[in-house]
Amino acid sequence: MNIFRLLGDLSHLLAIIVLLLKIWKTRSCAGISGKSQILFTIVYVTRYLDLVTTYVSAYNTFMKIVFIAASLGTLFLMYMKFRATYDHNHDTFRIEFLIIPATVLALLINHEFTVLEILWTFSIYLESVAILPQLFLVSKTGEAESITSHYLFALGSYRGLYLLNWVYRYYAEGHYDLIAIVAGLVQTVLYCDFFYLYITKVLKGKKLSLPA
Amino acid sequence: DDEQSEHDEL
Repeated sequence: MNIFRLLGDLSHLLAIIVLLLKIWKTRSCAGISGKSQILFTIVYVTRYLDLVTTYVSAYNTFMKIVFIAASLGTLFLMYMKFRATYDHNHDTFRIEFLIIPATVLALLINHEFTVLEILWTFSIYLESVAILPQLFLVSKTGEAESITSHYLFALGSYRGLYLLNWVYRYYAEGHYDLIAIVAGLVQTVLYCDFFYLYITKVLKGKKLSLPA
Repeated sequence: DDEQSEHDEL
């Protein structure tokens, strides 16, 4: 564990908690893509199946359980408790366009052709693009609430910090995982446009709104 | 070191 990995995990955790609190406190999930949240839940469940086969550390086990539970909780709030506030008219991204390519790619490019390993690889590929329905929703409505912007910033920062973690691990331990690194790069690049808007607008107290 | 790659990250 190095500082980049820790900060990445904390940023990830913060994002998930901010989202849950936002929905809970405002009693509304307006502006949040349920499609992205479904994808993140699929990502956590398929990646953390190793909870039952491999023990890494109490920290890892705890975080994995929190991520799975929080994502299921978010889905519950969006699709059950506060479903009346769900913005389904704007949340129209077709997630099969992400799930099918991620599945095919995981079957073709993986470390080992076993069920758990292919599901892990699938989750890495799917995570890299899982935010697209959310970014699509923001671009369709043309704006995002500040709290949604903070959520997106924390969520985007997490994989960026993991990139630094992987650079560090390569030099410190000779450890590298090309599948995770390439997918992590793609994931971070997808946020760049948003990062730019966040820094130039949201941090200066303005609402994140896109030019018409 | 030819075992199944272990994923020790989240």
